[in-house]
Amino acid sequence: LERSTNSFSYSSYHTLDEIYSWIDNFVAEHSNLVSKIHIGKSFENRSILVLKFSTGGPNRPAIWIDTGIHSREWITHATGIWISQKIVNAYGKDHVLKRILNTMDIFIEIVTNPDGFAFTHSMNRLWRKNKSSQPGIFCIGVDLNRNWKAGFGGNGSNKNPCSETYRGPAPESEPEVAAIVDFITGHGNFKAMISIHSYSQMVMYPYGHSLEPVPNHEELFNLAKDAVKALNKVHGIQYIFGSISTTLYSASGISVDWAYDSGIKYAFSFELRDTGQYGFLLPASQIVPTAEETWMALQTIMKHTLNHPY
Amino acid sequence: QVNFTGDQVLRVLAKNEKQLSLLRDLETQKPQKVDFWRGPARPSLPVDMRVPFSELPSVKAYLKSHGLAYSIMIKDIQVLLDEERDAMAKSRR
Repeated sequence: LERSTNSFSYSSYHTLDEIYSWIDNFVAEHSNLVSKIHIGKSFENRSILVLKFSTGGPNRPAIWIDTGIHSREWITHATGIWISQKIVNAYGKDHVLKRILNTMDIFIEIVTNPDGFAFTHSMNRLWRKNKSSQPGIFCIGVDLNRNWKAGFGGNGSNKNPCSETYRGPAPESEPEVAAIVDFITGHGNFKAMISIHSYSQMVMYPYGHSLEPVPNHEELFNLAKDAVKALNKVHGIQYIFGSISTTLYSASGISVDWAYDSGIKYAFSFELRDTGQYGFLLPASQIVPTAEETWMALQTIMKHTLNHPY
Repeated sequence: QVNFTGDQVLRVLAKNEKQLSLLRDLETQKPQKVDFWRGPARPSLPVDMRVPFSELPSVKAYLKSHGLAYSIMIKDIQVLLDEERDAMAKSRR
């Protein structure tokens, strides 16, 4: 394993061990800005880690970004790593980012589903769920983006444990979800949550479990539009945007619906490249361009969050 | 590692709700038969599904018999997986 982030390839996919090793080196090299927080253990007892980017100050308003909740969406982990590196490189040079970090903290969970991700490397590249099992049930795994307490069990989730969208036996039954819920709730001052998926090229906002528009629908619509515009300027890639239920499909028990209902007004879900040539098997040559354009969209949302305190 | 030789990803364009419902039935009938990469949502959005090699004849016959137009998005998943693995190994070297 690498002993420095200098020799880490940001244009390549990596295993869980390589990513966790990179996290340790990254934190050591940028200890003035970045720290590592252990927020829990996965079903198979792996550490669940979050990177905290902070310039100091207690319990500042915060922004949450998670990647890799679905383990086969490798482009999202890679994008999370690139963005983390981008934050430390750009801080001090980028005026907007500096303003954001002087007021707010950014938290990034790069491997939200570590068991599933390890499994995609060791056994089944196309594994989506986590690896939890229940006595007497043959099929393994819960869809971690159907397990949240927000319309749990409704349309777009499945009660069949063999389904790829199995919601789990109860809301927050999965340790990977419970760890985030406990952390965000315990913190109490998150203002934005962005959950990153692939693929389809979309920027979306709540709700997924209902067609009902959220109270600040217009604001989220305009912000998503601005984010997509900023993203498009980088490499000309077209994204579509709108609420999850009207843009993609009905999905219940999802993280951003939970965030919104928990008072996090700026809740977004991204679907990264592509639109179907490679799907989950996006070539590594597209990691950096994807991350570059995603970063611009994220910055747009972070800047809006900074300028619209609540 | 699970071997995906011969598995394909099919892209289906459903014309209406009835056809979407027929696609949803595929998962209900036998979840292991198809793995939706993009699930049946609305007629304007394509449906992408991975079909194991052994199930390809029956799934394609099902689609044809219900008038569901499809194209092959990925002809052989294992080819892409091998390329991905080679790229990782090369990067490590």
